[in-house]
Amino acid sequence: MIKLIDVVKDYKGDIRALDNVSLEVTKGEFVFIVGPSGSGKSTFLKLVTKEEDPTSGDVFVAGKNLGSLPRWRVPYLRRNVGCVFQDFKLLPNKTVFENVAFGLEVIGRPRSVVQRQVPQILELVGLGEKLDRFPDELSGGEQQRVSVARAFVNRPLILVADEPTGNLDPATSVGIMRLLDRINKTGTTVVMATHDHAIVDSMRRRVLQLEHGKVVRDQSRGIY
Amino acid sequence: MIKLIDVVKDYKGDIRALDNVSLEVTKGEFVFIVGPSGSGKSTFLKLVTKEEDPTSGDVFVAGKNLGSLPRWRVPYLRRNVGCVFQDFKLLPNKTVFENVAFGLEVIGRPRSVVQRQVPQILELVGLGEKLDRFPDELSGGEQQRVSVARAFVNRPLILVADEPTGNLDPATSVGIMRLLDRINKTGTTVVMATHDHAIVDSMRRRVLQLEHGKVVRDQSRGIY
Ligand SMILES: Nc1ncnc2c1ncn2[C@@H]1O[C@H](COP(=O)(O)OP(=O)(O)OP(=O)(O)O)[C@@H](O)[C@H]1O
Ligand SMILES: Nc1ncnc2c1ncn2[C@@H]1O[C@H](COP(=O)(O)OP(=O)(O)OP(=O)(O)O)[C@@H](O)[C@H]1O
Ligand SMILES: [Mg+2]
Ligand SMILES: [Mg+2]
Repeated sequence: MIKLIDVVKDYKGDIRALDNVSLEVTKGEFVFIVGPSGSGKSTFLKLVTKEEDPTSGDVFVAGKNLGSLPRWRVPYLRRNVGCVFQDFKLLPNKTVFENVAFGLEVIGRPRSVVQRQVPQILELVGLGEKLDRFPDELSGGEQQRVSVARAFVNRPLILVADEPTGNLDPATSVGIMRLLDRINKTGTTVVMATHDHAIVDSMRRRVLQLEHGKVVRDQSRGIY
Repeated sequence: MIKLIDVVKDYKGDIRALDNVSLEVTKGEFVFIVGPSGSGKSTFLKLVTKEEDPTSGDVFVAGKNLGSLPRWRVPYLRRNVGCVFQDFKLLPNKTVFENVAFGLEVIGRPRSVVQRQVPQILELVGLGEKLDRFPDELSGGEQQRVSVARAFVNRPLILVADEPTGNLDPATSVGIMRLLDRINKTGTTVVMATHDHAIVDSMRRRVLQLEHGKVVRDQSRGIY
């Protein structure tokens, strides 16, 4: 589903964020990406979502080489890859409902489907009572959960989550992880960067560890 | 150092974020504020920094009632209260050095002091090599650490930290906590909202737990 072949990512020519990474994530896997702050986790995820391009090497997502993807095809890629960003990236002038609805509208879902599915998803992340709030009227963890809801409302092929529980208390985190597990069981490939060792240790999924931009560990049923 | 008397905070008239809170934090204490997402932690901290005003009740900081503080006095308050914001609030057009230097410049420190202290503080948070980066050229955890450095560079009376380790790996988190402990030992009062139970449990400091805007637990040498 995701394949990197000899990928290097340098920022501004001399900051090496990924250092000759080759790896593969197969369809339906659930993979944790762990590693110290600054080790390259977000960079890796940004390559998968084509938010950044590699300096060298190839990135394949759903069988397509992102490097040779025509620009007009990028929106189609992004409909298949749900993203939970580290800094949430909610639309500040849209309500919670409208932020999540956007994910369905952009793929042409009928209004009746949007009106039904958005409240359901928001119930699942514990925000059923806050549909008409704007992002700046939410707590940090509530904003994070809107980001999670928006990422998987349209059942993407791949869900990329960058530290989706950093602002959540342990109980709310467990709730989010159960959701991600459920969506994984329906076939969505999940790739999650996290610092939450309790979650990683309890779920015992594949763990890729990065350090200084290199993969230093790749362990099925891993621990943090 | 901080006193709340019968504080209520409502947003938009009917969202009660703090519900009749009375509490006191004495000089030199280290207090953790814990509680589920949406329980009122950030709201409490925002009242202490006068980023928000209570709907009713009084908030005293360093002996002054914030409600009757003249507007021109607010910058003086903020020089004594270092803040680590949940969403970092770095100045996007300023480098890492300039962001942290701002805290010293605004209280009139000489340039020689700025040139010496800023690199030192940034070394302490592990960012000594990134002085000339801009915030959007940093990882999430690196931005967070700049926010931490900026908050205590000028040795404030009170340090208010809103989830300062949410984006950090456990080892980097321990490093930040050791720093906060050291600054507390020099006399700075530290109030820290956190979801990191490992840190709270290991440090065994006073723990205030919020739920639905109420203080439900106040425990010296507490656990999460
Ligand atoms: N600007 C605002 N306008 C309206 N409601 C708000 C605003 N800020 C916070 N709230 C609401 O007030 C309550 C408390 O929010 P607060 O940000 O204090 O929670 P928190 O404990 O910091 O949560 P988290 O752990 O998610 O950061 C929540 O129900 C939240 O939705
Ligand atoms: N836009 C950018 N410009 C320059 N350097 C960058 C940029 N983004 C990231 N970096 C650098 O690349 C390296 C990897 O960053 P990345 O954001 O991938 O780390 P991370 O593992 O996600 O860290 P964190 O856990 O703190 O979020 C870091 O050294 C960082 O400073
Ligand atoms: Mg990151
Ligand atoms: Mg908060």
